[in-house]
Amino acid sequence: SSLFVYPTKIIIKTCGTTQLLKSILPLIQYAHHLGLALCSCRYTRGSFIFPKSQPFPHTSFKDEVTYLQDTIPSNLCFRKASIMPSKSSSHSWHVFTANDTTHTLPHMPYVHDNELLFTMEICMTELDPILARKFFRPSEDGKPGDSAGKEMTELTGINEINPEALICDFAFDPCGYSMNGMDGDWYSTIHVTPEDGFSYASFECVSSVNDNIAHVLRKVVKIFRPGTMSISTTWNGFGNDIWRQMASAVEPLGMKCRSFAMDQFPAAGTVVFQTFTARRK
Amino acid sequence: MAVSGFEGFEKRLELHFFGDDPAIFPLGLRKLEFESLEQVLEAVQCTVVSAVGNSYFDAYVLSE
Repeated sequence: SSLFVYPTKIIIKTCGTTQLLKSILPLIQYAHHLGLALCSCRYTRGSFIFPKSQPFPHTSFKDEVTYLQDTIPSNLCFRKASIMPSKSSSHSWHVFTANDTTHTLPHMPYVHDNELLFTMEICMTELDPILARKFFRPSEDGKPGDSAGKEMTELTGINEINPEALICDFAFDPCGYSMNGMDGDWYSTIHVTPEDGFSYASFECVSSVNDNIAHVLRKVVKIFRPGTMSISTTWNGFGNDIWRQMASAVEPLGMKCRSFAMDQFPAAGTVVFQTFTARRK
Repeated sequence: MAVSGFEGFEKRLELHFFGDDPAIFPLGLRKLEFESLEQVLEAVQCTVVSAVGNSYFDAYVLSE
């Protein structure tokens, strides 16, 4: 799990059964003490694999949306909730957005001139077991999490995804790995659960349509060799075929695009949700 | 609790704020006390295990 704090933006990404939505109210209150007010909210997640393990309000997307609707101030009046399908009932992408258009655009300090930025959220399961084994710590290595994490970053080649990035990594005991990357005002983050039978890895980053995202994507796929993968791409604005680049980038690596869904969110841009599975050998 | 220990895909929340008082910038939300962040994360049932920052933002690795 990761937390990113910018001058006017906070991103929290947590796994498992954490009660993420309960962070909204305290964050609004603390920001208010600083003289800041909420003007945009975006909540996204994949499908719950164990919905009955999820505490309220995460018991269903309907409950989550009700909680969000009740918690967010009314000035965020451009709202939409959407479940974006794939061909598999266990893979859909849930998105809730709420925006106050009077303050949305000017405060985006990270919008680079003439660059269209996008966020890519990747979820990967059925990782290659041999590659996943690299995310197990040698037994009783006695190292602190961060130095073991650094070794894992180099051992797996994660440091080569963006050689420019400052990396903060952590290896859990006996297994599991998290990393945050910082490249200027762009973040990237990776979380890995390597146990065989329910292995999982996520990769998320901000990038520009002018950058070679295909190159990054290929590196990520080679590090984990997932059996299944979903990519959710979010950008402000409409009309963009970055998702085509992603599908063609991973095709040579044996990952075939199985589904595509696009949806638009008022004052919040476009989301494309694609699922991929490894071509059977 | 989930049988296999892996509890599924992540959840992600992104909040944007605005403010008219120039005095709170350039740091803005980065002025939040670490204790305040910890209280927010307590509501979420997470703790900070590692942290780094640069001139643009702060990044925290969390653990449930």
